[in-house]
Amino acid sequence: EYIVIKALENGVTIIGLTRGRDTKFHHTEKLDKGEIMVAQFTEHTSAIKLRGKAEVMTRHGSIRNDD
Amino acid sequence: EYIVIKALENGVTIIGLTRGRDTKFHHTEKLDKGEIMVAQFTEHTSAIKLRGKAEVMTRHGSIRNDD
Amino acid sequence: EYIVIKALENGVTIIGLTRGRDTKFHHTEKLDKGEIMVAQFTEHTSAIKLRGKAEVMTRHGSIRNDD
Amino acid sequence: EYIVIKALENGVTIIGLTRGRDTKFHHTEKLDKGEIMVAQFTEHTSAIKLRGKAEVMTRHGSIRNDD
Amino acid sequence: EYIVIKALENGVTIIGLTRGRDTKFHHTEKLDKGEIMVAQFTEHTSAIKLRGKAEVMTRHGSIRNDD
Amino acid sequence: EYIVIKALENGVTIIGLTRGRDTKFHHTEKLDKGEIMVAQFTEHTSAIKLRGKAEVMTRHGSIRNDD
Amino acid sequence: EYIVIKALENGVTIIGLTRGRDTKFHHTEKLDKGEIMVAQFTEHTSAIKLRGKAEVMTRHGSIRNDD
Amino acid sequence: EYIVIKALENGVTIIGLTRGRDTKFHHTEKLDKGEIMVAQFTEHTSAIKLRGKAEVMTRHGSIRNDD
Amino acid sequence: EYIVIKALENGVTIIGLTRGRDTKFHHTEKLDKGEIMVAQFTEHTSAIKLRGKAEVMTRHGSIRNDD
Amino acid sequence: EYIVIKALENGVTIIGLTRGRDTKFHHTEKLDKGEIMVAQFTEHTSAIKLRGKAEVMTRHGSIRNDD
Amino acid sequence: EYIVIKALENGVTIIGLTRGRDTKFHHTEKLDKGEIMVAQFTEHTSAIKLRGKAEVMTRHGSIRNDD
Ligand SMILES: N[C@@H](Cc1c[nH]c2ccccc12)C(=O)O
Ligand SMILES: N[C@@H](Cc1c[nH]c2ccccc12)C(=O)O
Ligand SMILES: N[C@@H](Cc1c[nH]c2ccccc12)C(=O)O
Ligand SMILES: N[C@@H](Cc1c[nH]c2ccccc12)C(=O)O
Ligand SMILES: N[C@@H](Cc1c[nH]c2ccccc12)C(=O)O
Ligand SMILES: N[C@@H](Cc1c[nH]c2ccccc12)C(=O)O
Ligand SMILES: N[C@@H](Cc1c[nH]c2ccccc12)C(=O)O
Ligand SMILES: N[C@@H](Cc1c[nH]c2ccccc12)C(=O)O
Ligand SMILES: N[C@@H](Cc1c[nH]c2ccccc12)C(=O)O
Ligand SMILES: N[C@@H](Cc1c[nH]c2ccccc12)C(=O)O
Ligand SMILES: N[C@@H](Cc1c[nH]c2ccccc12)C(=O)O
Repeated sequence: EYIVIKALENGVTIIGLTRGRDTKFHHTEKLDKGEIMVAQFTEHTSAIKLRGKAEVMTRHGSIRNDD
Repeated sequence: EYIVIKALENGVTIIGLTRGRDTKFHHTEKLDKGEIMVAQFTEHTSAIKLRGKAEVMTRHGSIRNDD
Repeated sequence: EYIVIKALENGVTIIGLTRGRDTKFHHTEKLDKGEIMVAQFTEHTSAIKLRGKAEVMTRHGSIRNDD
Repeated sequence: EYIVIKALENGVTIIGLTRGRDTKFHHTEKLDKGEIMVAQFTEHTSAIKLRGKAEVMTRHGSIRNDD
Repeated sequence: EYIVIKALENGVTIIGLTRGRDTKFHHTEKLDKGEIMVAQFTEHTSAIKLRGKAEVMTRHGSIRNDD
Repeated sequence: EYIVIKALENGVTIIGLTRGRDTKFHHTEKLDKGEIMVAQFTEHTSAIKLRGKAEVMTRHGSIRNDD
Repeated sequence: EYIVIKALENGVTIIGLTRGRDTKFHHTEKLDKGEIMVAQFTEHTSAIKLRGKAEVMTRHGSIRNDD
Repeated sequence: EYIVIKALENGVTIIGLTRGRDTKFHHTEKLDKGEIMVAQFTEHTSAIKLRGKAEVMTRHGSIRNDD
Repeated sequence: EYIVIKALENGVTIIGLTRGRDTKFHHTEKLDKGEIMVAQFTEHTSAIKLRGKAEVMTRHGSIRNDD
Repeated sequence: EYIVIKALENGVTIIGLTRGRDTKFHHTEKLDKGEIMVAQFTEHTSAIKLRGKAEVMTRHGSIRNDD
Repeated sequence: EYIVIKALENGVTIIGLTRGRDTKFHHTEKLDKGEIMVAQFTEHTSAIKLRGKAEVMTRHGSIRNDD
């Protein structure tokens, strides 16, 4: 299971939240405009948080936040 | 199995409810307008509650509450 | 397997019924208008009962009861 | 595997029939008009019987009996 | 795997036939007009026979016998 | 895996053929006009033979023999 | 996995070929016009051969040989 | 997994090729015009070769060679 | 998982490449015009190479090289 | 699970991020214009980052960043 | 899981990249114009790189690089 993130501006951050009893930020990946990240859910990542203008493609459809 | 939440205003809260005999809030994540969270159901999270204006994309379709 | 519930009025109640030989109410979650709950079927929840005006999205389609 | 039942009148009854060699009623849930129940097939429930005016949504389509 | 049966008249009978080397009637459920039964195939039921006017919804489509 | 058989005349016979090295008739079920049978393939039944006018619904489509 | 065979004339033969290193005819079933056979692939049957005018419904579509 | 072969002329041959390190012909089945064979891939058959005019139906579509 | 190959000319070769650390040709099958081969991926074959004019049908669509 | 990347310019880089508690770059593959890479998620790769103009095809649709 | 590659010119190279901690080229297959290769992902191949003009068919759609 993965999602696709395309940065629509510089400085888009993709944050991986820990799986398990606690919910913490275990990794933050910075994307510059146009960079694309394809990220899975994993043993260590059960939620993903996105800050900044991006287009996100998921199993349930695509969504942008640059409106 | 995950859902996609896009905050349509500041202060949107995503609450994880515990799996098991008891049902408690184990984590609350705050989103500012435009932030996107993609959250799985997990060993610890069997229900998710959302407060504030958001667009939610799920296996069964998308829904907003800013009408 | 989960369902999506959007409260169309205050005081919508989502009741979890116990899995097993007995059928009892093990948890009641109250939603205010606009709040959204995404709830799985689990080891402890094999039926869900809804009271109050809501929109429900399931694998078999969406349904409202505010007609 | 679950079905969705929306009561179209007061006093709709949802009856769970036991799984196994014998077929008995193990639980009856009463719904008032507008109440919605989402009920799984389980280790203890292999058939469900409905009395009263209701709309039922299943994997094979939706059906009403208020014609 | 289940089928959905809506009785179109009183006295519709739903008969469960035993799984295994022998084929016998292990249970007969009577439905009155409008009553709906949703019945699974199970460890004990490998065939279902219907008498009387009914609408039946299955994985392969719906069928009525009140023509 | 099941098929649905609706008798279009009296005296329709549904024959279960044995699974295994030998192929014999292990059960014959008689249907009167309008009666419906939903029959699975099982540990003991690996082929089903139908005599008489009937409508048959299967995973591969429906077929009638009253032309 | 099964196929559906409807005889379009008398004397249609359905031949089961053995699974395994050898390929022999282990069973021949004769159908009269209008009779329908629904036959699975099994531990003993890995190929099926048909002689005579018939309509055959399979996962890959339907086919007739009475052209 | 099976394919469906309908002979469009006499003398169509269906050849089973052995599974494993070696690739040999383990069985050849002859079909006369109109005969239909439905053949699985098996523990012993990992490729099938067809000679003569035939229509072949597979998971990836149908194909004829009588053009 | 299989592919379907129809030779559009004489001398079409279908080459099986070995699975594992090494990649060698373990079998070459020659097809004359019109002959059809349906070949699986197997324990010994993890890639298939085709030379000559052919039509190939796969899970991802059909393709010809006689343009 | 794989994605398809077609470089739309020289110097497109495909970065594999490590699976596990830590998130590091374990491999970078450079593509020249027109080169195509098809890359799986694996035991060692749980996220993939792309820099440079490319077209990416995924389960959730295709996306380009040369706008 | 496989992809289909049709060479649109001579000298198209298909490169298998190793699965595991290291990413190296373990095999290069050369295709002449019109030749078709169908290649799986395997225990030893977790990424495939293509150089030269080709048409590639994958689960996510087809793509060419001869524009
Ligand atoms: N640690 C949490 C992270 C999480 C996943 N989904 C969530 C939904 C809401 C709140 C937190 C979460 C868990 O694994 O369950
Ligand atoms: N603790 C509950 C949480 C829950 C999931 N789905 C529900 C539906 C209704 C009420 C509570 C719940 C459980 O795991 O079962
Ligand atoms: N305790 C019951 C709850 C239930 C599930 N589905 C039902 C349908 C009808 C009545 C009760 C139920 C069970 O687990 O089986
Ligand atoms: N006790 C029965 C209940 C049942 C399920 N499906 C049925 C169909 C017909 C009659 C009874 C049933 C069983 O588990 O098998
Ligand atoms: N006892 C039989 C019942 C049955 C199922 N499908 C059938 C089809 C035809 C005749 C009988 C049956 C069995 O389990 O196999
Ligand atoms: N005894 C046979 C019955 C059968 C199933 N499919 C068939 C097709 C043709 C002839 C016989 C059969 C078997 O289990 O295999
Ligand atoms: N005995 C053969 C029968 C068979 C199945 N599919 C075939 C295709 C071609 C020739 C023979 C066959 C086997 O089990 O493999
Ligand atoms: N013996 C070979 C047969 C085969 C299957 N698919 C092939 C493709 C090409 C050449 C040979 C084959 C194998 O089992 O692998
Ligand atoms: N021996 C290789 C064959 C192969 C499969 N897919 C490939 C793609 C590219 C190069 C070689 C291959 C393997 O099993 O992995
Ligand atoms: N090491 C991380 C890499 C990762 C996957 N998906 C992510 C999403 C966000 C941040 C990091 C990641 C993991 O395996 O979980
Ligand atoms: N050795 C790497 C190869 C690889 C697969 N997908 C990738 C994506 C990016 C970079 C390298 C790769 C692995 O098995 O994981």
